[in-house]
Amino acid sequence: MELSLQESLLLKSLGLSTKPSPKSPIPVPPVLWRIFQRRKTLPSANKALADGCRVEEFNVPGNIIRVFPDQGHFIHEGQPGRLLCLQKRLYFNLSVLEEGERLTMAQLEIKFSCNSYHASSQGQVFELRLYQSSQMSLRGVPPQRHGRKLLVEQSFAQLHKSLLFNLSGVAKEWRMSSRNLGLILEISVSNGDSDLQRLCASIDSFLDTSLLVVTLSQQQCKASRRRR
Amino acid sequence: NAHHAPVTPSNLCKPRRLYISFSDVGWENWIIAPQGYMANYCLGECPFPLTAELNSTNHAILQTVVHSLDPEGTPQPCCVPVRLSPISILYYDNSDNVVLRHYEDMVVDECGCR
Repeated sequence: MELSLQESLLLKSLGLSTKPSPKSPIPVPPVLWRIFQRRKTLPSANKALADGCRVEEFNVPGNIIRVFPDQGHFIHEGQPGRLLCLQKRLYFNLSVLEEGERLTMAQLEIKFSCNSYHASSQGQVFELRLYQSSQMSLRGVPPQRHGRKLLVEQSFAQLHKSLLFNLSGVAKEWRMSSRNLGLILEISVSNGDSDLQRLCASIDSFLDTSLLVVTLSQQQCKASRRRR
Repeated sequence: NAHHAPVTPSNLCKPRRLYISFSDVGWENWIIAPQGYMANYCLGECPFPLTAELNSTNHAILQTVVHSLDPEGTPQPCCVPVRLSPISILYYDNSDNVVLRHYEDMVVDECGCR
Protein backbone atom coordinates (compact mmCIF):
# COMPACT_ATOMS: atom_id res chain seq x y z
CA MET A 1 0.00 0.00 0.00
CA GLU A 2 2.77 2.40 1.06
CA LEU A 3 4.75 1.55 -2.06
CA SER A 4 1.78 2.30 -4.31
CA LEU A 5 1.31 5.64 -2.53
CA GLN A 6 4.98 6.48 -3.05
CA GLU A 7 4.72 5.40 -6.68
CA SER A 8 1.65 7.56 -7.31
CA LEU A 9 3.38 10.55 -5.71
CA LEU A 10 6.43 9.99 -7.91
CA LEU A 11 4.28 9.61 -11.03
CA LYS A 12 2.44 12.79 -10.10
CA SER A 13 5.73 14.67 -9.83
CA LEU A 14 6.48 13.41 -13.35
CA GLY A 15 3.17 14.86 -14.53
CA LEU A 16 1.39 11.51 -14.78
CA SER A 17 -1.91 10.93 -13.04
CA THR A 18 -1.69 7.13 -13.15
CA LYS A 19 0.80 4.43 -14.11
CA PRO A 20 0.33 3.79 -17.85
CA SER A 21 -0.41 0.22 -18.92
CA PRO A 22 -0.14 0.05 -22.70
CA LYS A 23 -2.46 -2.49 -24.34
CA SER A 24 -1.46 -2.42 -28.01
CA PRO A 25 1.69 -0.31 -28.20
CA ILE A 26 2.61 1.04 -31.65
CA PRO A 27 6.18 1.26 -32.96
CA VAL A 28 8.03 4.35 -31.81
CA PRO A 29 7.82 6.98 -34.59
CA PRO A 30 11.30 7.60 -36.06
CA VAL A 31 11.03 11.36 -35.47
CA LEU A 32 10.69 10.81 -31.69
CA TRP A 33 13.57 8.33 -31.66
CA ARG A 34 15.77 10.85 -33.44
CA ILE A 35 14.91 13.66 -30.98
CA PHE A 36 15.40 11.34 -27.99
CA GLN A 37 18.77 10.06 -29.23
CA ARG A 38 20.02 13.60 -30.02
CA ARG A 39 19.16 14.83 -26.53
CA LYS A 40 20.61 11.74 -24.91
CA THR A 41 23.98 12.21 -26.62
CA LEU A 42 24.26 15.89 -25.67
CA PRO A 43 27.23 16.50 -23.32
CA SER A 44 26.07 17.02 -19.73
CA ALA A 45 27.14 20.69 -19.71
CA ASN A 46 25.07 21.35 -22.88
CA LYS A 47 22.08 19.53 -21.40
CA ALA A 48 21.93 21.90 -18.45
CA LEU A 49 22.13 24.90 -20.81
CA ALA A 50 19.66 23.61 -23.40
CA ASP A 51 16.17 25.11 -23.13
CA GLY A 52 14.17 22.06 -22.14
CA CYS A 53 11.00 24.03 -22.70
CA ARG A 54 11.59 24.40 -26.42
CA VAL A 55 11.64 21.79 -29.17
CA GLU A 56 14.56 22.85 -31.34
CA GLU A 57 13.64 20.43 -34.12
CA PHE A 58 10.38 22.30 -34.72
CA ASN A 59 11.46 25.64 -33.23
CA VAL A 60 8.40 25.89 -31.00
CA PRO A 61 7.95 26.11 -27.22
CA GLY A 62 7.23 22.73 -25.68
CA ASN A 63 8.46 20.00 -23.33
CA ILE A 64 6.05 17.21 -24.30
CA ILE A 65 5.81 15.66 -27.76
CA ARG A 66 3.10 13.08 -28.47
CA VAL A 67 2.35 11.11 -31.62
CA PHE A 68 -1.32 10.13 -31.94
CA PRO A 69 -2.27 7.21 -34.21
CA ASP A 70 -5.33 7.79 -36.40
CA GLN A 71 -8.50 6.25 -34.91
CA GLY A 72 -10.80 7.14 -37.81
CA HIS A 73 -12.51 4.84 -40.33
CA PHE A 74 -12.95 4.55 -44.08
CA ILE A 75 -16.25 6.05 -45.13
CA HIS A 76 -16.75 3.46 -47.89
CA GLU A 77 -16.02 -0.24 -48.16
CA GLY A 78 -13.62 -0.37 -51.12
CA GLN A 79 -13.03 2.38 -53.70
CA PRO A 80 -15.69 5.10 -53.52
CA GLY A 81 -15.50 6.14 -57.19
CA ARG A 82 -13.64 5.45 -60.44
CA LEU A 83 -11.25 8.35 -59.91
CA LEU A 84 -11.87 8.72 -56.15
CA CYS A 85 -9.47 6.26 -54.46
CA LEU A 86 -10.43 6.76 -50.83
CA GLN A 87 -12.53 8.84 -48.50
CA LYS A 88 -11.45 8.45 -44.91
CA ARG A 89 -12.33 10.04 -41.61
CA LEU A 90 -9.23 10.84 -39.53
CA TYR A 91 -9.66 11.15 -35.78
CA PHE A 92 -7.01 11.90 -33.15
CA ASN A 93 -8.07 11.70 -29.52
CA LEU A 94 -6.47 14.78 -27.92
CA SER A 95 -8.38 14.34 -24.68
CA VAL A 96 -5.21 12.92 -23.04
CA LEU A 97 -3.72 16.44 -23.07
CA GLU A 98 -3.91 17.82 -19.55
CA GLU A 99 -5.54 21.13 -18.76
CA GLY A 100 -2.27 22.81 -17.84
CA GLU A 101 -0.72 22.00 -21.21
CA ARG A 102 -0.61 24.66 -23.94
CA LEU A 103 -0.69 23.22 -27.47
CA THR A 104 2.05 24.87 -29.56
CA MET A 105 2.19 22.74 -32.69
CA ALA A 106 0.28 19.96 -34.48
CA GLN A 107 1.62 18.28 -37.62
CA LEU A 108 -0.28 15.69 -39.63
CA GLU A 109 1.82 13.07 -41.39
CA ILE A 110 0.37 11.03 -44.26
CA LYS A 111 2.61 8.11 -45.24
CA PHE A 112 2.25 5.39 -47.81
CA SER A 113 4.08 2.21 -47.00
CA CYS A 114 4.35 1.52 -50.69
CA ASN A 115 7.47 2.30 -52.72
CA SER A 116 5.89 2.57 -56.09
CA TYR A 117 6.52 5.64 -58.18
CA HIS A 118 4.26 6.44 -61.08
CA ALA A 119 5.81 8.77 -63.62
CA SER A 120 3.15 10.49 -65.64
CA SER A 121 3.72 12.82 -68.53
CA GLN A 122 1.63 15.50 -66.82
CA GLY A 123 3.58 14.97 -63.51
CA GLN A 124 0.41 15.33 -61.47
CA VAL A 125 -0.80 11.93 -60.44
CA PHE A 126 -2.69 11.97 -57.17
CA GLU A 127 -4.90 14.72 -55.77
CA LEU A 128 -5.35 15.09 -52.04
CA ARG A 129 -8.03 17.07 -50.24
CA LEU A 130 -8.20 17.45 -46.48
CA TYR A 131 -11.33 18.81 -44.81
CA GLN A 132 -12.09 19.78 -41.23
CA SER A 133 -15.27 17.97 -40.34
CA SER A 134 -18.03 19.82 -38.48
CA GLN A 135 -20.52 16.96 -38.57
CA MET A 136 -20.54 13.43 -37.30
CA SER A 137 -20.83 10.87 -40.07
CA LEU A 138 -21.42 7.12 -39.97
CA ARG A 139 -19.51 4.45 -41.79
CA GLY A 140 -20.87 4.17 -45.33
CA VAL A 141 -22.60 7.54 -45.26
CA PRO A 142 -20.65 10.19 -47.22
CA PRO A 143 -20.27 13.49 -45.30
CA GLN A 144 -22.48 16.33 -46.43
CA ARG A 145 -20.64 18.96 -48.43
CA HIS A 146 -21.72 21.74 -46.04
CA GLY A 147 -20.51 19.70 -43.08
CA ARG A 148 -16.86 20.23 -43.85
CA LYS A 149 -14.31 22.96 -44.48
CA LEU A 150 -11.50 22.52 -47.03
CA LEU A 151 -8.11 22.85 -45.34
CA VAL A 152 -5.66 21.52 -47.93
CA GLU A 153 -5.85 20.68 -51.63
CA GLN A 154 -2.70 19.55 -53.41
CA SER A 155 -1.30 17.10 -55.97
CA PHE A 156 1.54 14.67 -55.49
CA ALA A 157 3.23 12.03 -57.55
CA GLN A 158 5.51 10.04 -55.25
CA LEU A 159 3.95 7.55 -52.89
CA HIS A 160 7.10 6.75 -50.97
CA LYS A 161 7.37 10.18 -49.41
CA SER A 162 5.66 11.49 -46.27
CA LEU A 163 3.23 14.36 -46.71
CA LEU A 164 3.31 16.80 -43.76
CA PHE A 165 0.60 19.36 -43.00
CA ASN A 166 0.65 21.98 -40.25
CA LEU A 167 -2.66 21.65 -38.39
CA SER A 168 -1.75 23.75 -35.35
CA GLY A 169 -4.67 26.10 -35.90
CA VAL A 170 -7.18 23.26 -36.27
CA ALA A 171 -5.86 21.38 -33.22
CA LYS A 172 -6.00 24.52 -31.07
CA GLU A 173 -9.58 25.04 -32.22
CA TRP A 174 -10.43 21.41 -31.27
CA ARG A 175 -9.10 22.03 -27.77
CA MET A 176 -10.72 25.42 -27.26
CA SER A 177 -14.12 24.35 -28.52
CA SER A 178 -13.89 20.83 -26.98
CA ARG A 179 -15.49 19.79 -30.29
CA ASN A 180 -13.15 17.51 -32.15
CA LEU A 181 -15.00 15.86 -35.05
CA GLY A 182 -11.84 14.96 -36.86
CA LEU A 183 -10.86 15.39 -40.49
CA ILE A 184 -11.90 13.93 -43.81
CA LEU A 185 -9.20 12.82 -46.22
CA GLU A 186 -9.93 12.31 -49.90
CA ILE A 187 -7.41 11.00 -52.41
CA SER A 188 -8.23 10.75 -56.08
CA VAL A 189 -6.33 10.25 -59.31
CA SER A 190 -6.12 12.77 -62.08
CA ASN A 191 -6.77 10.36 -64.98
CA GLY A 192 -7.86 6.82 -65.82
CA ASP A 193 -4.45 5.41 -66.61
CA SER A 194 -4.62 1.61 -65.96
CA ASP A 195 -1.52 1.45 -63.74
CA LEU A 196 -2.87 4.43 -61.87
CA GLN A 197 -6.23 2.77 -61.46
CA ARG A 198 -4.53 -0.29 -59.97
CA LEU A 199 -2.67 1.89 -57.45
CA CYS A 200 -5.82 3.86 -56.70
CA ALA A 201 -7.74 0.68 -55.86
CA SER A 202 -5.17 -0.42 -53.28
CA ILE A 203 -3.92 2.87 -51.86
CA ASP A 204 -6.08 2.51 -48.76
CA SER A 205 -4.17 -0.60 -47.72
CA PHE A 206 -0.86 1.20 -47.45
CA LEU A 207 -2.04 4.49 -46.01
CA ASP A 208 -0.68 5.41 -42.55
CA THR A 209 -1.63 8.70 -40.83
CA SER A 210 -0.56 10.12 -37.48
CA LEU A 211 -0.64 13.50 -35.71
CA LEU A 212 2.44 14.84 -33.88
CA VAL A 213 1.46 17.33 -31.16
CA VAL A 214 3.84 19.52 -29.12
CA THR A 215 2.61 20.97 -25.83
CA LEU A 216 4.11 23.12 -23.10
CA SER A 217 3.41 22.14 -19.52
CA GLN A 218 2.78 25.52 -17.82
CA GLN A 219 3.55 23.96 -14.44
CA GLN A 220 6.93 22.42 -15.30
CA CYS A 221 8.14 25.09 -17.69
CA LYS A 222 7.03 28.16 -15.84
CA ALA A 223 9.06 27.09 -12.76
CA SER A 224 12.25 26.52 -14.74
CA ARG A 225 11.84 29.81 -16.63
CA ARG A 226 11.56 31.71 -13.28
CA ARG A 227 14.77 30.06 -12.06
CA ARG A 228 16.60 30.84 -15.29
CA ASN B 1 42.39 25.03 15.19
CA ALA B 2 45.17 22.48 15.26
CA HIS B 3 43.33 19.86 17.24
CA HIS B 4 40.81 19.38 14.43
CA ALA B 5 41.62 16.11 12.77
CA PRO B 6 41.72 16.69 8.98
CA VAL B 7 38.75 15.05 7.15
CA THR B 8 39.81 12.35 4.69
CA PRO B 9 39.02 13.58 1.14
CA SER B 10 36.71 10.70 0.40
CA ASN B 11 34.00 11.87 2.76
CA LEU B 12 33.88 15.43 1.58
CA CYS B 13 30.64 16.66 0.04
CA LYS B 14 30.42 15.38 -3.57
CA PRO B 15 28.11 13.49 -5.97
CA ARG B 16 27.71 9.77 -5.25
CA ARG B 17 26.75 7.29 -7.91
CA LEU B 18 23.08 6.27 -7.94
CA TYR B 19 21.69 4.39 -10.91
CA ILE B 20 17.88 4.38 -11.23
CA SER B 21 16.66 1.27 -13.03
CA PHE B 22 13.07 1.61 -14.26
CA SER B 23 12.64 -2.17 -14.32
CA ASP B 24 13.55 -2.27 -10.63
CA VAL B 25 10.55 -0.05 -9.93
CA GLY B 26 8.33 -2.10 -12.27
CA TRP B 27 7.99 0.55 -14.96
CA GLU B 28 9.65 -1.37 -17.82
CA ASN B 29 6.43 -2.12 -19.68
CA TRP B 30 5.46 1.51 -20.24
CA ILE B 31 8.82 3.29 -20.36
CA ILE B 32 10.35 2.74 -23.78
CA ALA B 33 13.68 4.50 -23.13
CA PRO B 34 15.92 4.92 -21.30
CA GLN B 35 15.82 1.67 -19.28
CA GLY B 36 17.45 3.57 -16.46
CA TYR B 37 19.81 6.45 -15.87
CA MET B 38 22.54 7.69 -13.52
CA ALA B 39 20.72 10.10 -11.18
CA ASN B 40 23.42 10.38 -8.45
CA TYR B 41 22.94 12.08 -5.07
CA CYS B 42 24.96 14.32 -2.74
CA LEU B 43 26.62 13.12 0.39
CA GLY B 44 29.64 14.18 2.48
CA GLU B 45 31.05 16.56 5.01
CA CYS B 46 31.22 20.32 4.81
CA PRO B 47 34.09 20.85 7.23
CA PHE B 48 35.98 24.01 8.25
CA PRO B 49 37.68 25.44 6.26
CA LEU B 50 35.45 25.03 3.20
CA THR B 51 37.69 24.65 0.20
CA ALA B 52 36.88 26.17 -3.19
CA GLU B 53 35.78 22.93 -4.81
CA LEU B 54 32.96 22.58 -2.29
CA ASN B 55 30.89 25.20 -4.17
CA SER B 56 30.07 27.01 -0.97
CA THR B 57 28.13 30.20 -0.37
CA ASN B 58 29.46 32.87 1.98
CA HIS B 59 26.80 31.88 4.44
CA ALA B 60 27.99 28.27 4.40
CA ILE B 61 31.54 29.44 5.16
CA LEU B 62 30.17 31.49 8.06
CA GLN B 63 28.21 28.48 9.31
CA THR B 64 31.27 26.23 9.30
CA VAL B 65 33.17 28.77 11.40
CA VAL B 66 30.34 28.90 13.93
CA HIS B 67 30.08 25.09 13.88
CA SER B 68 33.78 24.75 14.61
CA LEU B 69 33.31 27.04 17.63
CA ASP B 70 30.01 25.54 18.79
CA PRO B 71 29.52 22.09 17.26
CA GLU B 72 26.56 21.25 19.44
CA GLY B 73 24.68 24.44 18.82
CA THR B 74 25.15 24.87 15.06
CA PRO B 75 25.37 22.03 12.57
CA GLN B 76 27.61 21.92 9.53
CA PRO B 77 26.15 23.29 6.27
CA CYS B 78 24.28 20.74 4.14
CA CYS B 79 25.72 18.92 1.15
CA VAL B 80 23.14 19.49 -1.62
CA PRO B 81 22.87 19.43 -5.45
CA VAL B 82 24.01 22.74 -6.97
CA ARG B 83 23.99 21.80 -10.64
CA LEU B 84 21.46 19.42 -12.16
CA SER B 85 20.72 18.41 -15.72
CA PRO B 86 17.54 17.16 -17.42
CA ILE B 87 16.63 13.90 -19.11
CA SER B 88 14.00 13.01 -21.70
CA ILE B 89 11.84 9.93 -21.32
CA LEU B 90 10.04 8.08 -24.13
CA TYR B 91 6.97 6.23 -22.89
CA TYR B 92 3.49 4.96 -23.75
CA ASP B 93 0.61 6.78 -22.08
CA ASN B 94 -2.70 5.21 -21.11
CA SER B 95 -4.05 5.71 -24.61
CA ASP B 96 -1.08 3.87 -26.18
CA ASN B 97 0.22 7.13 -27.64
CA VAL B 98 4.00 7.48 -27.76
CA VAL B 99 5.14 10.43 -25.63
CA LEU B 100 8.56 12.10 -25.46
CA ARG B 101 8.69 14.21 -22.35
CA HIS B 102 11.48 16.43 -21.05
CA TYR B 103 12.11 16.52 -17.31
CA GLU B 104 14.27 19.20 -15.76
CA ASP B 105 16.63 18.59 -12.80
CA MET B 106 16.82 14.79 -12.95
CA VAL B 107 20.61 14.26 -12.75
CA VAL B 108 22.94 15.60 -10.04
CA ASP B 109 26.07 16.93 -11.78
CA GLU B 110 27.57 18.93 -8.92
CA CYS B 111 27.16 19.15 -5.14
CA GLY B 112 27.92 22.05 -2.82
CA CYS B 113 27.74 23.15 0.78
CA ARG B 114 24.82 25.41 1.51
